[in-house]
This record gives sequence, structure tokens and C-alpha cells, in this order.
Amino acid sequence: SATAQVVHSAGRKFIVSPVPEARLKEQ
Amino acid sequence: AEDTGVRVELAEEDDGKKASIALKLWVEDHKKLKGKYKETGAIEFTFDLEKEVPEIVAQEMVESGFFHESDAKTVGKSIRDRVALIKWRRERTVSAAV
Repeated sequence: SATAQVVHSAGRKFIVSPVPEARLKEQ
Repeated sequence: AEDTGVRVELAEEDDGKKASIALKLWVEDHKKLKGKYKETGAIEFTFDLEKEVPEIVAQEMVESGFFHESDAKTVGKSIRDRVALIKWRRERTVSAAV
């Protein structure tokens, strides 16, 4: 899977996933 | 809202009731950041609209290695702007219902 989880020491969970190409071009 | 180069959007539909909501943040224009940016993708996280402070979450992202310390303010502002919009939409929905 392309997703990854990073858990901060404060307990917050960050889930990292690819930015869809359409989102990057959308302005 | 000001174009900070950092985009924050809802990662789930807002039912207008939940205090904690999923948000997704990603960098649209890395040239607007002060520090060196490592391409990480979109960062999804939950945010409590009633209790949490955007700048604290931004600081946690810095400490987790997503952003340089010098960009904490920019990231915090981006989250703050989106949170303000969500709250404004909720208030407007409530007013319309009344």
C-alpha cells in the first residue's frame, strides 16, 4: 500500500498517502 | 483565504455535528514554503473543532518531520483558515434551519 502512518508523541495519528495528480494541477 | 501554498480540505463529509473531523493537507506550491520541503504526499489527520488549536497540530507536523520549523506558521494558518470555513458553514446551516 502507498499509505503510511506516522504517530506523533502527543498521540496524534498522521496518515500519509499520495496526492492525486488532478489535485496538484487543480488551481 | 490567503494562498499559502498549503492546501487543507475535508477528508470526509461534514455532518455538521461531530466535533472531531478528518482533514487532509498537502503542499500545492512548495516555493511558498520557507524551509526545505521533502515531498511526503497528503497528510490526513483528525482535528477537534472545539478543543484543538491549528498551530499546535502544525507544530506536531514539524516534530514528525513533515515540515521545517520555519513553515509551522504557514501550515498553522492554512489549517486555521479551513477550520474557520468549516465552522462558518456549520453556523450558516444552523441559521438557515432556524
